[in-house]
Amino acid sequence: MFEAQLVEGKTFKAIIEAIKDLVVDCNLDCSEEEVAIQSMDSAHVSLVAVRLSASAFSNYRCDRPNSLGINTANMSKILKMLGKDDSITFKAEDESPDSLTMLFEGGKSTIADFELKLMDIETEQLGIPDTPYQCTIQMRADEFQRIVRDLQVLGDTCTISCGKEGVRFSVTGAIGNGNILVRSSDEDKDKVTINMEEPVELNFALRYLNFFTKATPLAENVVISMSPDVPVVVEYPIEEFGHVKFYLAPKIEE
Amino acid sequence: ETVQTYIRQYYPLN
Repeated sequence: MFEAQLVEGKTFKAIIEAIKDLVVDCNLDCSEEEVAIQSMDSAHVSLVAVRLSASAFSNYRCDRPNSLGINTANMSKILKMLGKDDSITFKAEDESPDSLTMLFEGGKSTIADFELKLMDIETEQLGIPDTPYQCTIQMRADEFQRIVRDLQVLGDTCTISCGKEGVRFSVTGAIGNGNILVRSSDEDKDKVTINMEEPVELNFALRYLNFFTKATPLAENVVISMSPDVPVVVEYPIEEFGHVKFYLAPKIEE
Repeated sequence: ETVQTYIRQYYPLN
């Protein structure tokens, strides 16, 4: 039996909204410790990893590990009916369940229940090594979203270079080019923290960075981690309960 | 010219 109640149901809704443009079908991997999602986008360029620890839920029971295969667009349709202050209670049987039951409960006398059909999804699980990164940038999530959105009008590829003066986001395109430099700042409102061992410069597809910023409502700050010649990690922490992380393979010179 | 790489090139299958 899997049964779990998330008091702030809107957090789960925001997670699905954050990933549904990248991931069509995915497994909710439920275990005693957590509910997790790991999935590549259809082009196999990026990877999405979601974690919500059991402590994020007010009641959590998972008798045995289970993978619940969902279609994110269909899940999103059901979550449209979630009230902004509603809790969600998830329920599924142990042995290859056909459906996932979700109860939406608000402060009033209304209880809504929905059943989402599940499917068998075969996925390739990638092992992501837990290695330190040469550069880690923490900045406001809405500021990162604005930068990515603004630079997209100039071109397809963004060069992110982290150096002594800060982090530079650069785009070169047919109509011209642009650079946005973000420097370390202690100001409470716009705090930017840059930890750098060595300068790093990498190229990324703006289209994917833009997909990642759909997770902006989940977190005040985004953490961007880079090392030479490996994927960038764009992390949106979900309080102390988990995260949505996006991994994007770099573009390299041929 | 820059070419896009794939995520599988960097992480092993579990």
